[in-house]
Amino acid sequence: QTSKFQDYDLLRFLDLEKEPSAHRFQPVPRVLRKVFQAREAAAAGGASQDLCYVKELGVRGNLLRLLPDHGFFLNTQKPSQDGSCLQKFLYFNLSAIKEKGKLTMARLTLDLGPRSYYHLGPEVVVALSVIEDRGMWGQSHPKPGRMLALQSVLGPQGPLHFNLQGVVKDWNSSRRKNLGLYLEILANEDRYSGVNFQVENTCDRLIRSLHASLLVVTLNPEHCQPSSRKRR
Amino acid sequence: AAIPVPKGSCRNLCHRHQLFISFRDLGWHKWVIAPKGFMANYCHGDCPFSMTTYLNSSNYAFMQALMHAVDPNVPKAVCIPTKLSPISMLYQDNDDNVVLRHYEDMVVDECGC
Repeated sequence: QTSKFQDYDLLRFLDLEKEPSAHRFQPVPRVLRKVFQAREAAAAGGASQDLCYVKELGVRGNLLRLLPDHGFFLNTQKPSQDGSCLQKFLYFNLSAIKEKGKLTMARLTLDLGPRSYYHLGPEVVVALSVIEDRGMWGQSHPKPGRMLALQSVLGPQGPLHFNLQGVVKDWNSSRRKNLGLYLEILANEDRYSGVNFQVENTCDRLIRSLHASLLVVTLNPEHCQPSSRKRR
Repeated sequence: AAIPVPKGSCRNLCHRHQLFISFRDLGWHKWVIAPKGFMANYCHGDCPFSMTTYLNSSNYAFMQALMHAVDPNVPKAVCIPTKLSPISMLYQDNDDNVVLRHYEDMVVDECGC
């Protein structure tokens, strides 16, 4: 009976243009796994669910997407004199996000690597800015555009989250604006003078283990009535 | 895979038939991360007059069955889903995005006349 199955019809029903051909599975972030397992358990238990609200993230939405970073590193040589540890372009392909959906969340996660007490390093400063000029892509030492975040991080490990809802809305309004982000991490060795922290090791480790991803939550008005009406 | 129906007299009466669709059978396991498949259950079976007086049946099914008994031109009451639940799918799309999506009222939990 499976031979008579209408693949195409089922894909269309699931709102998919064609059968994806994933060559390599992306890591599934814990939050998506958590939401999925909670929904599965609720469905199995017959509990009623509000499929238009993501309790784990505290936002309305019925479609969650994790977008991988398609950017690239710059200057992977040893830290330059000015202590610049890592420079990277970050780029997220928003073409999968249909205009129909209302964007309710866009969270950038910079995962600086597994937590470990053995890898404590010097304090670093994370600088994140929006690329607004296409010419920046070609430069080896680009001048950042609008600064989004400037954050000092002690012993860089684990995930850092940045709210990019405004920026992604802007990108979404006109796809040509989406030129990505520019990330620079500077190691601040002075802060630990006298303690033998290897700045170089930290930079190497960060370049090896940095993983960037953008979690986007959208709400399809056709599937979700405004919650206030439901409550009434 | 169809899950066999219990034997006995109620075999022909309205009830839920369980059917599992395996994504592996469809070749979708290469891009669907979870679940492994979904339950494409369906409702099927007779709704005789006696059945519409109990068991999850609606009032108008009782009336229709009563009318059918009086005038066979009135169609019989039919067996339909009375309780449905959603499914969630975690999959990877063509842009390597990991997508979590929900589809409401997909799995038939209960049937009735």
